Amino acid sequence: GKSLLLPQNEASEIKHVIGVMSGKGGVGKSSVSALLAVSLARAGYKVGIMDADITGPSIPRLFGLKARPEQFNEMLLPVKTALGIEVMSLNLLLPEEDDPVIWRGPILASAVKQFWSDVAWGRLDYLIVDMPPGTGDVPLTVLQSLPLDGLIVVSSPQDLAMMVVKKAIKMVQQVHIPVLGLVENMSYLACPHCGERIHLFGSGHVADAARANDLRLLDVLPLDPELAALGDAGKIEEYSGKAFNIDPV
Amino acid sequence: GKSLLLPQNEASEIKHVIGVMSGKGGVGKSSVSALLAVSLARAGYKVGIMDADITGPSIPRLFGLKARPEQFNEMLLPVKTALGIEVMSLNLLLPEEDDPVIWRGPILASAVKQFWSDVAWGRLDYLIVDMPPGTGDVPLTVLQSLPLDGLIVVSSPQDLAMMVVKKAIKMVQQVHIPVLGLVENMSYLACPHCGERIHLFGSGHVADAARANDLRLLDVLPLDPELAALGDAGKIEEYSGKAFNIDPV
Ligand SMILES: Nc1ncnc2c1ncn2[C@@H]1O[C@H](COP(=O)(O)OP(=O)(O)O)[C@@H](O)[C@H]1O
Ligand SMILES: Nc1ncnc2c1ncn2[C@@H]1O[C@H](COP(=O)(O)OP(=O)(O)O)[C@@H](O)[C@H]1O
Ligand SMILES: [Zn+2]
Repeated sequence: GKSLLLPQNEASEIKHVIGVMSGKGGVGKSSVSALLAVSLARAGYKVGIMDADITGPSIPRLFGLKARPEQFNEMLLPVKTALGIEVMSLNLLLPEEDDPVIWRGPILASAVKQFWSDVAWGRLDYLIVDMPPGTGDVPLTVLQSLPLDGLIVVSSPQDLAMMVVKKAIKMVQQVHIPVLGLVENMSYLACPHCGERIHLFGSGHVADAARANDLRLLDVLPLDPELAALGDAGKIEEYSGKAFNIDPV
Repeated sequence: GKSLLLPQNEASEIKHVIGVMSGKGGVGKSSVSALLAVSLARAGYKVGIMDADITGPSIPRLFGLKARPEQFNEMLLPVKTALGIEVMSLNLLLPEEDDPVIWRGPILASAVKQFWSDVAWGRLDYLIVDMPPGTGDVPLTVLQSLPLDGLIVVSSPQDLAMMVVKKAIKMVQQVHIPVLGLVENMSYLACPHCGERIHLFGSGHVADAARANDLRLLDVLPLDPELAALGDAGKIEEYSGKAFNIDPV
């Protein structure tokens, strides 16, 4: 049918739009979005993150962002992180970061569209779109309205998580947007006391699913208490762990 | 304003309705709902679980349920687990458990209402309602339409998780439904190699939030690889861990 894709506004010049989704909550979509943006920024790319998890936004917290977005010519200006990543999130617009957003579908969908049409993103090599869990209004609006070049699908190792993640993969295949690959997160933990590897949630399910769906396994990330602590402290840009080796520009 | 609460249908006689929510995905709402139902059933209560996570349902998987619900007099009959817990979930009605449900708000809301009005729950002491993440259509419909006696709020220890969970607590306070207490899940892990306790996500945040909001801390559950494995295998009823000590009927 007719394309629902929204054009870029005149204050944005975005080369690539990449969605990060999973279907399942709590597997690390926001953390993976943040780590990917940090790796791209460190490699010299100009990067933005759209926090499309409208009712559960965590990107500002991961980067320790407190400033309120300014307005310029009827547009919202994104807030910059320490590394210069441009961020827009509903949590930047609320009086308190723990205030609830109690909206139904149509308003959630229009908020996503405004984050695309009414934000002056400027010149970006990559805009990462951090999507909420589920396959409802917001993921659907993102897939239908934003000109996505591709999607990164995140899962934790459990069969249960992969079952729900497969729902997202099937959804994406219906709208014909390429899946760039899978990321397995929380894959294992190195015991801080004895150094042994612990596979908390079993192993191999994500690699199997990647093979079965003819998808690439982009990265396998450990469960690292340092990452959780840095995220809580708003310092995810200081994470020393290896994620997404990007060749410099 | 006018009450939106739906009456029980003539094939249901439910004494108490308890919602399990968190706002944040992946913190263990479904696992806590399942463990609570199992403890109640083992203590002799008649229990049901409504899986209100319409686009990411995991209750049938946790209990290894594959049977399709039967119909009787225009009503759906719930599917029984090994311990006799009555379950209704969208995943029991799909052709494949990993098929996506791509619905927008109004249809999601009506699915929740049908799980209340069109299901013959029979005589139950407790109906546990496992809610999806976020504060959108489905949580709002559950809070407005179902006669909830109270809510159990689940969080993992991270500050980031608690920030999003506080949104759910504030939402619930606006609709004046009592919070029965908080559950901290994935609190620590006992290393299977050296036995030392590992606090993966820091500690104390949930207990602090319980005190600050004048709420009870109902239980603190460890991250236990056995629980994840049994959940993946559909055998959560065989979990040997201690959760929710319920006095026998
Ligand atoms: N690899 C990891 N190691 C340690 N903690 C992690 C990891 N990935 C995510 N987390 C933590 O788990 C929680 C959930 O992650 P988040 O990125 O918010 O998931 P999602 O966006 O899928 O809901 C956060 O507190 C985050 O800091
Ligand atoms: N205490 C725990 N120990 C080990 N694994 C857990 C624990 N709680 C939850 N899990 C696992 O983590 C995943 C997410 O839990 P789930 O109950 O689905 O969370 P939610 O309903 O909040 O999304 C599941 O695979 C589950 O088996
Ligand atoms: Zn150890």
